Amino acid sequence: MNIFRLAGDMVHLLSFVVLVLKINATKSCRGISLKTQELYTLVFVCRYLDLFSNFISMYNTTMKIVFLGTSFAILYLMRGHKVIKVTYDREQDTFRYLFLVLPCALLALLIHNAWTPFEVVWTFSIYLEAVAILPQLVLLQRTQNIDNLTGNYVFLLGLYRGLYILNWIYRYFTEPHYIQWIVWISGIVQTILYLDFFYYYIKSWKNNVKLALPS
Amino acid sequence: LVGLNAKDEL
Repeated sequence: MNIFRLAGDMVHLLSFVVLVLKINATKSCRGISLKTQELYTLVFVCRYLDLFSNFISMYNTTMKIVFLGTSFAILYLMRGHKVIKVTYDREQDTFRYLFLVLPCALLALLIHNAWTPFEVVWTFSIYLEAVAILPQLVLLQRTQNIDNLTGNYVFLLGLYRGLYILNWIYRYFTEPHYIQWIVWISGIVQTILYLDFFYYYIKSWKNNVKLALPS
Repeated sequence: LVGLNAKDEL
């Protein structure tokens, strides 16, 4: 494992910590898209189907369990917690799941590395992860007064895939035969979706003003 | 070699 991969994973992990912190500290999930959280949970469930059948390392297994556990915990907080669930911006979080899930499912059926159920579902999770942030970005644009933790959460999520791109470049040059077109192209698309957000995030940070996305 | 994808990543 190289430094970019480790940094990417740690940033990803940190994004969960920041999100749980925001929800718990403020007892509010205002500005957080439940749709994006549900899509991420679906992504992890589909990707980690091999959790118990394919052992790579203690690190991998632990991280997978943490990602799955945290995702379900966030869903519980947003949908089941008495105090928190009433703060959910239901009327604003209107993105349709099917616009994302259906094209990703079709693409996974058409473009994959092997025609096996496991491989197709895994590929679907890669495609879905690339676009799962869209409901959150739309909600962010509609939210006035984005709080710092929410802004930081989205920034960390974007940074994580960016660091993975560096990891793939590193692996390409250090490991023979390391070619992963599906993962690379999806990861690049995923990172590009954040560029606009990054621009405004960094601008607000440099000018020391509150983050606001133009609508 | 375009083999199975990198299942060693998260």
